[in-house]
Amino acid sequence: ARKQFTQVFEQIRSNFQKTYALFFPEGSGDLKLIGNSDPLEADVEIYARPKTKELKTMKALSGGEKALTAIALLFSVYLVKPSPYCILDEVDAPLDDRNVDRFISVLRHFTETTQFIIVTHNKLTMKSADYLYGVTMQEEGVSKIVSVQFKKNGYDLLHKVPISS
Amino acid sequence: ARKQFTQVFEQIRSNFQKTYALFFPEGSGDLKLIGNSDPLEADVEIYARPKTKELKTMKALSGGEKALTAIALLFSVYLVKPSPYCILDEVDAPLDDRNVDRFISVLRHFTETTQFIIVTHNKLTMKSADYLYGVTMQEEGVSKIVSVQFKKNGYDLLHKVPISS
Amino acid sequence: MYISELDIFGFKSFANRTRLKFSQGLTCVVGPNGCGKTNVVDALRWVMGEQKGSVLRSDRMTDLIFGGSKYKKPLNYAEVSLNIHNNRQVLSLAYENVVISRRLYRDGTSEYFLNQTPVRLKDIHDLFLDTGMSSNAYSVIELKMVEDILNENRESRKYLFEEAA
Amino acid sequence: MYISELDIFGFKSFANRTRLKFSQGLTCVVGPNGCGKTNVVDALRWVMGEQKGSVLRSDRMTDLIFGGSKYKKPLNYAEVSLNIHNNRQVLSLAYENVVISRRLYRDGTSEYFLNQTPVRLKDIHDLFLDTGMSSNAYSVIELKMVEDILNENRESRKYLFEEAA
Ligand SMILES: Nc1ncnc2c1ncn2[C@@H]1O[C@H](COP(=O)(O)OP(=O)(O)OP(=O)(O)O)[C@@H](O)[C@H]1O
Ligand SMILES: Nc1ncnc2c1ncn2[C@@H]1O[C@H](COP(=O)(O)OP(=O)(O)OP(=O)(O)O)[C@@H](O)[C@H]1O
Ligand SMILES: [Mg+2]
Ligand SMILES: [Mg+2]
Repeated sequence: ARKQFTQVFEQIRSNFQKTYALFFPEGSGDLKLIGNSDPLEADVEIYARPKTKELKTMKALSGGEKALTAIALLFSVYLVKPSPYCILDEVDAPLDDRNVDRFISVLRHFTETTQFIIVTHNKLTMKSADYLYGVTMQEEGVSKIVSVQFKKNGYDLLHKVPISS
Repeated sequence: ARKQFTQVFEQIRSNFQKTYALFFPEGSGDLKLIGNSDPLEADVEIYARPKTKELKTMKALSGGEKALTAIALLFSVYLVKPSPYCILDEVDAPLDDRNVDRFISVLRHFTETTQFIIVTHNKLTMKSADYLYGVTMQEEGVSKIVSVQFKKNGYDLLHKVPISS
Repeated sequence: MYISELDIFGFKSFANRTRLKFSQGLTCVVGPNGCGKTNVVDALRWVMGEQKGSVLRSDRMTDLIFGGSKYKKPLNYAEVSLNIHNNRQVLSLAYENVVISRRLYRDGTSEYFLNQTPVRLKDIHDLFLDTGMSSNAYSVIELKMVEDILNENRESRKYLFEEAA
Repeated sequence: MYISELDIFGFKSFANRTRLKFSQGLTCVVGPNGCGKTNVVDALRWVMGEQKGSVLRSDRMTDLIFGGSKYKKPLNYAEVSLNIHNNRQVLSLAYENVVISRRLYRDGTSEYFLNQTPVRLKDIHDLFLDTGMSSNAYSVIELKMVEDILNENRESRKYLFEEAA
């Protein structure tokens, strides 16, 4: 069990170093087991350096920086076991426009092997979607999928016409 | 102490009924002390009815409905003791466009007696501001206030010219 | 492996049959607060075998069945089906296309199907056991999980890693 | 009573003197993640007498002083001043205009001023004791507090009411 935990931990750690660097291009992130030589008893410490200057504890980060760091970590755990889909429910809420862009381009990086389903209120995120499902309750209390947009490479698949930006 | 608690509780409860109705025009909200006849030992239960049809527990509400209900409650507590200012830090993040509108109009309702300072990433909220402070870190690690916009009744106070929409 | 279609009927606010198609790329789900976006996420979790009421936001399993609205009576059962293409043989089945279905009746009885063959919930769990799709895997990332890590909660952070191993 | 100006120097990321003016109405504070918006909120809390490290997001009080950046050395003290118009005599002072200032030096010593008269922290606390401006009042509403109520945490909800009473 100890061996398995250490193996998985190293995998998550390596994923986190890569994913964090994708979210924070000038920064670097790491995970360490501290407090006990027995990995099963130790605590996990998250090291986050959004810019080159200094290593910050999670406490010193701003709301948006923390959220992006945590998304990077959750994604690193997700990558350990392959799943065809990854659902993200409004995780972009605390992010500013530039971080939403980075967030989306990181997801794009993985779309070869992962289908992403993103629930969002963010206009920028919506713009980057390949497929868009709109949910409404036109009839009170009853959900309905109303607007569906399919585009691929500037082409509207649903209506079979090119999309003007 | 018991008497003081009950007095304040009734005040918060009355505020909550009014504030909730402002946030959810077709709904109604209430607070009750349950579980113990001694108010100091009882629990506070939040009743939320976003639309006329049914009373929901906090658990059954969606993310945005919960957030707006909680903002209504926190605001109801705030109103018990007068303070010239109320600071809201990114509480509009989970709200859709229509709820942001309602949120802002509820704040407007109280601007006679309260100055609101709203930290936000939301474009709609920004548009409704009377005064806008932009914070940046042009020099790495150093905050600077860069863009300041003052408008009142369609008039730009800073540049002393009317604002075109 | 990839998911191609999610079919929802009678689950939570989806009183009418609703079908969502998925392809490679980014799919965004958008709409006002309370319209049913997170319910779509819940439907996907539920058909994959999720049992926890805290995750599905329901006190009782039967709360998942459409409970009625202003104009519609409650329904007698909820059913969700998921279409999975097993193109890389990740699932240890001879099938190229796998359809898992889950149905729950008001009286509490449940039915599960694998390509229209009745199976037990355990068979669905076992099918996905070594993939990242089992219900305790991290294929759903939501803001609440992000906060758990942010809140410096050492136990929940450690738990995240233990679950992955 | 209303606040008219907040003056920040050397506090957290505000290495340069920064002045924010406030009037009646809605003031929005905007900017990218990590630029210093919540630090403005912290400055306002701190000058009002906030002492909790958890609220100010600092392990030690001296962490509040600008700690240096790529191009700037750390500063020796932090100072925040707040201008309050006492037009309705809510504050039991003969003054029409009250300026409270708080200064913290690297060696840990603190200074407090009321209209340039040196006072103790206690005097600042007492001045605002019966108004909604004391540091345990609810004049700051943030998303984290919203979540505490949402999470069905009976203790934190009850605490909210007890604090108000
Ligand atoms: N069994 C049920 N029958 C009918 N309606 C239900 C049932 N379960 C949940 N609902 C309704 O579904 C709605 C919640 O939907 P959901 O949580 O998906 O919203 P959402 O789109 O994610 O909103 P937000 O943007 O605020 O997160 C609520 O109005 C709730 O009352
Ligand atoms: N004593 C200090 N000296 C220098 N910089 C500091 C100090 N304390 C905090 N900071 C910096 O201030 C920044 C955080 O600012 P703040 O929390 O105000 O961001 P924000 O604008 O609210 O962002 P978000 O939109 O993500 O919530 C961090 O980069 C942090 O390193
Ligand atoms: Mg939701
Ligand atoms: Mg912030």
